[in-house]
Amino acid sequence: METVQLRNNPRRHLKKLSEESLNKQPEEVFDVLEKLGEGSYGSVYKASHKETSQIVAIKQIPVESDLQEIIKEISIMQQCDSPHVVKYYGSYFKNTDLWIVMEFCGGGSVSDIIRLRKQTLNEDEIATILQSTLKGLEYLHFMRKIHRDIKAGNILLSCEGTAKLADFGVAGQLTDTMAKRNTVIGTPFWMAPEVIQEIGYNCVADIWSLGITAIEMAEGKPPYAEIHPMRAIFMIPSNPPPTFRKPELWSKDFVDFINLCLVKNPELRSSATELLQHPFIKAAKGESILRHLLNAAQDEKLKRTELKQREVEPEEKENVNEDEVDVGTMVQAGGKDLNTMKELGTMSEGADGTMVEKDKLETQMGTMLINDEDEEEETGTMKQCTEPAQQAKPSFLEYFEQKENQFGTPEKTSPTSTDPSEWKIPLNGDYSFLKDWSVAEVQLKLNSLDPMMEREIEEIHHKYQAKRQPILEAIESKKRRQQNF
Amino acid sequence: LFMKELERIVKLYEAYRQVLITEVETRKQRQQWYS
Repeated sequence: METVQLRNNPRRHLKKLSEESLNKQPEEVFDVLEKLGEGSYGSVYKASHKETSQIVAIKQIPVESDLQEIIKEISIMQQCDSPHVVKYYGSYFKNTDLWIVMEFCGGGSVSDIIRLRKQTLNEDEIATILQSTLKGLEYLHFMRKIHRDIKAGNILLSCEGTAKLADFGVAGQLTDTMAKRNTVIGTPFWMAPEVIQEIGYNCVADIWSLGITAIEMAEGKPPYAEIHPMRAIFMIPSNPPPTFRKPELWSKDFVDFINLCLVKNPELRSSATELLQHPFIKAAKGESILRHLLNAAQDEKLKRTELKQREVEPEEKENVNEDEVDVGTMVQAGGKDLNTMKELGTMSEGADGTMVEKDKLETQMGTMLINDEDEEEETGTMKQCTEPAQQAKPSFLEYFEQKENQFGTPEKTSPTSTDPSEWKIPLNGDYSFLKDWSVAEVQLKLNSLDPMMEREIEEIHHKYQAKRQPILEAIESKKRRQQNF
Repeated sequence: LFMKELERIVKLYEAYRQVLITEVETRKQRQQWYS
């Protein structure tokens, strides 16, 4: 029998999966209804709990994924009991997947709602969502936990409009002996300066991210979104705190709230409890004002599902994944400028004049995890890491090299030939070889810099990940011995 | 350490980017001058 709780309605509510259900095959306990989407490391399905008919969300994660992160996520969710934190019901191992059963939030994420409606939120809607989110953060911080990845994509709304914190994959627990963490973690644009600077941080790092999330809800994207995330990382700590692109569009209270969240000195930044008393939050309307948002997003989702089902012709298939590549026009709902149209599908000029394609933004907005706990432990014993970083051959040069070879350019004029003395030239600051290039070639190289840099960063990331592999394997083998937990 | 390595790469690319941008601008100006 399930542990159930009775509420006003006679329907029983699942609170936790019983030992008996956990020992069954998940299909015996749940009816998987539909795929809700792709999460950070697996797919999420909507399912019905057979015994209580309660709708749940099931995250299916391949076991080869970062189990340590998954276990951490489960453990954090398991320890929380708040209406503003997504609930965890239990887990199963099924073939090569780990099934995590958790609370289903019918409204989807705030970023999904913005994307589906192609409209940003107005101040009333933002205040209501922020109030719920702050309650979740107040609870979490009281429990000495840091979410570390607060953004609109990780705030889910229930069918009633209650905001709930989700995706605890990178959350951390503060202990008394470790009051400040120094792990760089989160999603670059939402990351607090002290997190980026690795000077140690605490719960108020989430408050900075909340301030960025508020801007995201109002403007559709966080500050610096047009800039490459790795460059944004160096701009966040050095620049003054970001604010709205057009502050005059927003109320004094809202601007003040953002200013209190985005204080660079964490010691001077307000806590969740303090912010719950802010006039902008105190004036928040009831969750019912979100009803129309939820309905509109739901309608749009249904429309898209129907459209997808109808689009069976092969030539039409290219447009099927509208959800993922949708970069249509967005209407800014907030402020006085209700008719402001925002083009998301075009190129826009970043703060430094570099042109970045917006539709690349989604791929750049993923959560990044740098210098995580394992590495922190390893650095004490890994001597070679303290030595100066090896001057590796930059991959943009390798890329140019391949290109030059492909086009059969004579080696002596190629700045990227295999001769090491030649590829070192840019590193030494001698760029005289550029004279041999045409404008088109220089432009081509310029355009390929960002993908090259991303590739190189990815390689470094893999290198560091490889260090953690033995630990992950040990956990996996342990887990394999235990069928369900 | 990872951040330092990342910083090194980002700075390297940034410097290279600036050089390329300047080069393109110079060429364009030169072209304008001659035309």
